[in-house]
Amino acid sequence: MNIFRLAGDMTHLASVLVLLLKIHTIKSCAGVSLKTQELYAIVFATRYLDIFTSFYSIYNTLMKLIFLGSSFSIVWYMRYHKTVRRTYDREQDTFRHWFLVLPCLLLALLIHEKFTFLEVLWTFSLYLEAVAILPQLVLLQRTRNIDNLTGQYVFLLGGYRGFYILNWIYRYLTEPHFVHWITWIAGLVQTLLYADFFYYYFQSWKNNKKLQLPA
Amino acid sequence: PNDHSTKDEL
Repeated sequence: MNIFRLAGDMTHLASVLVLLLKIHTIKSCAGVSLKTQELYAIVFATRYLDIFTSFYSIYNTLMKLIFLGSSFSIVWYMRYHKTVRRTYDREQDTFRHWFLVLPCLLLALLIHEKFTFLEVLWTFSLYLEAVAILPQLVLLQRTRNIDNLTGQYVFLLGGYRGFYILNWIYRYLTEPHFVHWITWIAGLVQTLLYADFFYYYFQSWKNNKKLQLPA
Repeated sequence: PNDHSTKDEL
């Protein structure tokens, strides 16, 4: 564990908790993409299957359980909670997220390190995580006016990605044989998707204005 | 070397 990875995990954790807290306390999921949340639930469910097969640390297992629990709770709130579900922007959140799942699955079947069930699903989760934010970014563009919490959620997620890249550079320099092309390329693609959002986020922050994305 | 050292990441 290095400081970059810890900072990445903590911003990731904060992003999910900000979202869950927003939904739980103000009973609203306005501006939140259910499609993205469902994709994250699939990402965690397919990546963390190794909970049953390998043990790394208490920290690792605990965080996995938190991410699984929080992502499925958010999906549950948005789909089934009687007040929250009414605030969901159903008409705006129209991204065909299944069109992301299938190509990622095909890619994982073609490009992986080992052709085993767990390994292919693990690789699939990396590919899917890289693009899972897309429905949320599209929804932000459509609704344009973004409340602070949704903005902070995406900002924290982007921060998590940034810290993970620093973590990989650090590990590459300090650990022998630390080369993981699939993880790195998927992670880099994911981080680049945030670049546009970050640009407008900092603009609004600099000008002390409410965040608005161009149509 | 452990060739699956990324698996200890989240």
